[in-house]
Amino acid sequence: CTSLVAEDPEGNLIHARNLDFGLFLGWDKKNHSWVIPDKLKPLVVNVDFRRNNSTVFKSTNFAGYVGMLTGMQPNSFTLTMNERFSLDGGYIGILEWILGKRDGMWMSFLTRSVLENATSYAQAQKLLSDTKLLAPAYFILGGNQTGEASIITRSRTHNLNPLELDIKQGRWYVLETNYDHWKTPLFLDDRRTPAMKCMNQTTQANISVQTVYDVLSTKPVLNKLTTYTTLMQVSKGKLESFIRVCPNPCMPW
Amino acid sequence: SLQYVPPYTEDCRTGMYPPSGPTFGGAVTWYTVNLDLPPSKRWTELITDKKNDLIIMVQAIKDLADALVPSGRLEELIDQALPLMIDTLPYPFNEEMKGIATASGVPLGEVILFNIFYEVFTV
Repeated sequence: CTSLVAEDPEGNLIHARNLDFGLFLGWDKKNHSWVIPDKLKPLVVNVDFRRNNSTVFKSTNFAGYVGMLTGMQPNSFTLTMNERFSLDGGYIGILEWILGKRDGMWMSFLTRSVLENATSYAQAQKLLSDTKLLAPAYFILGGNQTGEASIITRSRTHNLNPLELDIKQGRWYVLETNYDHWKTPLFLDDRRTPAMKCMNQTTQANISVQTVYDVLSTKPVLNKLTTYTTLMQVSKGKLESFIRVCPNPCMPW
Repeated sequence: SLQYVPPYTEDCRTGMYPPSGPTFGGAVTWYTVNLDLPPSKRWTELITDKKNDLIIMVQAIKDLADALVPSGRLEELIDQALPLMIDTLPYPFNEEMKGIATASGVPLGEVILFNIFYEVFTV
């Protein structure tokens, strides 16, 4: 996955993501594609969650999955999550759960609860940073004010090295793939470098939903695991998603 | 120009929006989930539309389970053991999953596995 939040010169925030999933879960030799992403693409839906006849939040979901991986509370905040690998992983959380130690939250139920119940970027950031989890994860959070965007790197129990936008220091976007931002990505799976190269080449002056979509369409940021791309503009309350295909030659991940 | 060796890093693309051409796999349909409904009823309309695709997806996960454990024991475990944990999962998500199983005809254990796949997949 690649998630990013960028701030344009007018202070508008654009939050976008490629959802990549299904690594090593079966390869379709005939179609030169992974089995799971091919089965997930028909399940991609945009959902408007409403209460008392008004929108509470919007999301891009896989039908049948009640948790959230990509969502927006219009005019309030936007949230995506990327997978984080750690030896202290979900299987330990599941084991604890089965043994009756149930003080942690299932990742996607936390993101659903935050999108449904949090009332601000700050509150969402606190919940995502402090709630104990069953599995490690990256939460990429965008707000509705200038400078409000952060990468929350979570172990099951801690929030590690939070990274925020810092316009004055020239950090006008934050970008997360599947590696800790203070470490170099695995050279075999470095989608961070090409994505940052294209963001920097675009420059803040030209950042927009259109140019962010260009970045997320550049290989290997676009790869064989990419099922959908979502673009969110919190101040307009606008979420749009597109099913993706990566024509050969294309990286398997 | 495309680098023909991994990681096939392209020059930064431009003019890709609005989406079209070989990297565009289609638009995404909008649905409404009414949070005023009882949890078990919220996803019925959406799942009724998507149940065939969900059945195909769940079958792919079962094929994977059978590839990992050819005896079929893993699949049995999914269908028999996972439903036992449904009421340990937080409300209203547990009720929503029950509603999805009812609306799609997919066994509850397989709906649960689909929903906790993130934690399971880290294995």
